[in-house]
Amino acid sequence: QPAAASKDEL
Amino acid sequence: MTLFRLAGDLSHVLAILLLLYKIWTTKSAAGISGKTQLMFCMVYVTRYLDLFTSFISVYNSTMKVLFISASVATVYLIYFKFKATYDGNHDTFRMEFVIVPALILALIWNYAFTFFEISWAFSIFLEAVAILPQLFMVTKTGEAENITSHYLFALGSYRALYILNWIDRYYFEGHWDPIAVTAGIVQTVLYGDFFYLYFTRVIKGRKLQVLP
Repeated sequence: QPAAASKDEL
Repeated sequence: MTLFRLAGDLSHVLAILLLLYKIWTTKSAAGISGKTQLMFCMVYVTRYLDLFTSFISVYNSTMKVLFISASVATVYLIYFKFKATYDGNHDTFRMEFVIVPALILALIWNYAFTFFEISWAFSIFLEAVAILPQLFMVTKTGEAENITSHYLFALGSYRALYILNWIDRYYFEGHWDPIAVTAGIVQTVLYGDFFYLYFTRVIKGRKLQVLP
């Protein structure tokens, strides 16, 4: 699982 | 969405509303760092640039609009409407000491070297340290009003709850966001002293006073 920004978070 | 995340968001909303309520009802911004609020405003604007480019959910968009508008309103109340009550003499932390490092770090550590991603990383890093002028002010004046203490507690709890959310997501979804997690840990650690004082004093019905 690649590192990804939590863009669904606030 | 995990329960920790929901609790964290509600704590964040509560903090913002508590601060607005305090300033509005007392018609005073005394004891509040305008610099911290100005930086939080920068945090929301630079993070939510995607508001009109990528839709995630009604919840997500609503919260983004709420955070930006409440933050702008707070800054307006401090620097315009109740400017006379703003304690600028005690708000002496230099903002460039945290804005410049956050920007440099965002240019080095981001998920893609694009305007949106650098802006997002900058926002995450700046949020971690944006509370420093406020904590500095409490230390300098030696005390904080109870409602200011509740505000700080709710604001500090929000990122601490997000840490639990990130642990949950890592275990159950394999999701892991190193930039947000690192900044979130720094942010929560900065509240350490304050949390201690809050539990030992404010909860026991006393005013929060910093020992000399």
